[in-house]
Amino acid sequence: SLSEDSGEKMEDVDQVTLYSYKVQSTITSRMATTIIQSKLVNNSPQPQNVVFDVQIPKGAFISNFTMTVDGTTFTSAIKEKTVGRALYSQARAKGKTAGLVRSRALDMENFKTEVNILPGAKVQFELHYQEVKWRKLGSYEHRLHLQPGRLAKHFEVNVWIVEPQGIRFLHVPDTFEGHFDGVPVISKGHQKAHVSFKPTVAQQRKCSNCSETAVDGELVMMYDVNREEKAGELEVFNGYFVHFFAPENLDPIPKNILFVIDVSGSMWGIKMKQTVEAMKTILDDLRAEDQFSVVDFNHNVRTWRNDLVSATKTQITDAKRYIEKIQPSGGTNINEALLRAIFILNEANNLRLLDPNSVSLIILVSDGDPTVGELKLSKIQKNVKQNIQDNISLFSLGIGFDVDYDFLKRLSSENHGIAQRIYGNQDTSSQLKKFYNQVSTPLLRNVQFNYPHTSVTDVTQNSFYNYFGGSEIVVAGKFEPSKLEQLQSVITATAASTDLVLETLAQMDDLEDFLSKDKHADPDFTRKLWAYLTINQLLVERSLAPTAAAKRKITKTILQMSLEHHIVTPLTAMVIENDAGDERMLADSPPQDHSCCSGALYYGSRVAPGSIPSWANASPTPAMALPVVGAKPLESTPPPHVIRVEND
Amino acid sequence: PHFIIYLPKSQKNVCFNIDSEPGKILSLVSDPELGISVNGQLVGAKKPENGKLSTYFGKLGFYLQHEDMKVEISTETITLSHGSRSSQLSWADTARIANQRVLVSVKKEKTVTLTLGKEMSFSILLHRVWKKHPVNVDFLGIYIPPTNKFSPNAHGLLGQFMQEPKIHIFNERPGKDAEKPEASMEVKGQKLTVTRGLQKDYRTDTVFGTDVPCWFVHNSGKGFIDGHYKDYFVPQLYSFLKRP
Repeated sequence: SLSEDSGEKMEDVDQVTLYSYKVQSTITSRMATTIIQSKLVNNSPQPQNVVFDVQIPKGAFISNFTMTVDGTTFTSAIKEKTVGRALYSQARAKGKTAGLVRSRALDMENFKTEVNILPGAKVQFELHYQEVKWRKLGSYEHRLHLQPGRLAKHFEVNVWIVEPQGIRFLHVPDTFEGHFDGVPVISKGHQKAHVSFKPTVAQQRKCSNCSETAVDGELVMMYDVNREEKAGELEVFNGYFVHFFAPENLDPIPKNILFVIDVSGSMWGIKMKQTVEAMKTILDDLRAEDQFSVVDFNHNVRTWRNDLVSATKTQITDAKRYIEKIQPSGGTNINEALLRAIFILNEANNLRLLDPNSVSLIILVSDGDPTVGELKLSKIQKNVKQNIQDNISLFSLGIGFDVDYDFLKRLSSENHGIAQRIYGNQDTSSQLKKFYNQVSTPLLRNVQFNYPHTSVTDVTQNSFYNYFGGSEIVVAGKFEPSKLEQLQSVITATAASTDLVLETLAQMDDLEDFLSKDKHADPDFTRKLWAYLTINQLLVERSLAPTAAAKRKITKTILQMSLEHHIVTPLTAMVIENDAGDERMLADSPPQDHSCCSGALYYGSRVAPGSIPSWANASPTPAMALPVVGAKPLESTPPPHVIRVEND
Repeated sequence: PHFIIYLPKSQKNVCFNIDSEPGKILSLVSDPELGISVNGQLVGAKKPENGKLSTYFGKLGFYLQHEDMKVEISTETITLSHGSRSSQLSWADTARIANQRVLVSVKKEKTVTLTLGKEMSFSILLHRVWKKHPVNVDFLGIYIPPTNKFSPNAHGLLGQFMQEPKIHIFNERPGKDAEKPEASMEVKGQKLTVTRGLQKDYRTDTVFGTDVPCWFVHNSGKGFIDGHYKDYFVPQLYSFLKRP
């Protein structure tokens, strides 16, 4: 028992004691680096299997893992997948395994290590991973999945949030049903905040004399940064720059939206019920200047209206009534349904029935693969691409795990949208609504980021079809500090009724003293964020690559970057070995889920960073050179005895 | 607010100032024929000095009726409204908003330039003060070039001078205060006593401004402006001036 030094008595019902479980996260300007460390000791007279099983956000990149077993340290190295496997097969660790497995949870992956340790032996695990925070519905969320599995003598979570723009609010919702009320301690300053969560052993107990831990869930932090002052934030540091853009004080752009809903037999039951419930709320949220219609499909394709209708109260009531009556049955003809939706929007556009300042969206909701009509997914994708006009964005929501999610992702990514997986259960409705709310308020169209200076290179996607209120567009790139004193950016976009040009200048040393002052700030955040963004975008570009050669080229770049930035991506694996190199474990990521920037709302494109649209170059006559009535500076020098006349 | 009127034909600067109550809105330019109005709303200093509360322009409103466009410029934000839609920027941005013929260009923490096509432009300067100053508040300045083509019926405290009045200044003499020469000015059939003084042009030196010598008209410009300054109060930021 270890209780003598902590004063707390721990039963020895458990042969393995969790001596400490520590989680530390640092979020610097949306770039989050998390370390999970666990120390255990085998108290029993028998060898014991010890498991280190943590959930990390899908799309996070693991950057390091170390394990110390009875003084023998295993360190990790990132290798190309096949190389990693070869190394592993040469020297399999005995009684030890490691691996990344796909979890059934919506947006998590499991990193699991299992090791067999001798009586009295100690083991320490430490995992590092990094991820980017995407702004959704007006805030960033940082989720830490805590599942130590047993009571921990020392349990502590520390999260530091460092945001140069200033933290507008920070909220830690109760996600443990009140069990840890008052335990999370929040301290928040203007640009920095700290959340600590350090339950004692007694507080960890499910009940006063239980030996199970109640620490089994997610600690969630929600925050946003200050935006009133400026629409965009350009942060430069260490030869990289990151550009955040999330203007708010703009009027919503009218949208023409078509809901394409799968009503095939497989939707029967809770899926359809939840979808109908969501649609009723979504329709209520439409604005008066929006136009909409509903296409529902199984082996047949039906429409509520054959063309777009203004979102008046009466029309919305009628559409809701139509949706409530839907009875799911039959097969799934995605191809025809999408082509019908595209036809309706194209027709309206050709007949000039659309507000020239509006945006057009299609939201596809489906829970399965096509079973009727065109079945070949690549053909469907091609049909859509050939028919859809450039002013339409396609978003796909795949319910459950029978739908080919990769197909939906490709389908949306190449049509200015994204795909999202929806869990088919009792909160399908809230997931559908939450997704819709992310695209319900288009504020800008054709947003383009330009960095006119030639020494700016490797810019990530910098041209975006839409910008939706509550979200944020992030662009990053490289520059040569020796050649620049300040970095200039020009963002061009079109709002509801105006064209917008936003110029930002960032000084080279803007962040220097800010970051140097805070030991928790990650001085490397710009490089990490750039790498994260670039690799994720390349992953999707790879899935859309038109030729094998193009795909190979992208694969090569991703691999090079993954190795250079020491992160586990779908193309690399982590080899964990002891000093002698005669014992190895292998952890490689789930192969099939090349999700781009999970949580990001945008898939954009790249345009030359210096190509500012011509209309944005027309600048007015310089303000200072204006001759004016009443205040024209005179050349004559006033007689010395004249003094100021203040006023009457 | 202080007014400086430059009269190109007589090559003279005439100045006056008006102090009124915070919240009052003064008509600067009112041109119903072109559908253009420019009004300024007064903001007061934090407290009186020497028993007198100074007032400044804290907000300017431009109404371009034919474009159905309103631009409100305060010391915090710049809002362009077109019909029912609006876009807002802050003085912390360097940005341009354009809609049809109207272009609003913001230079961070310095100036806003509002242009209407090629024929009209206005320049607005932001004067930021130390936030904790016990008396001073942020305020705005507006500059209107003589090249702006208003209709002959344009009016308002500035608009009326788009048609240059004839003035004759004579009998320059030492003033009551030896250091402030005085003179007589005949204008609009009136004979006024004016005082030689200095005002400021902040466009080139935004902190200290450039001295502009001028003949100062007393009593809130009485005699030099048509009627009384109170005639120029308007109810809304986008109102046109009602003339007798």
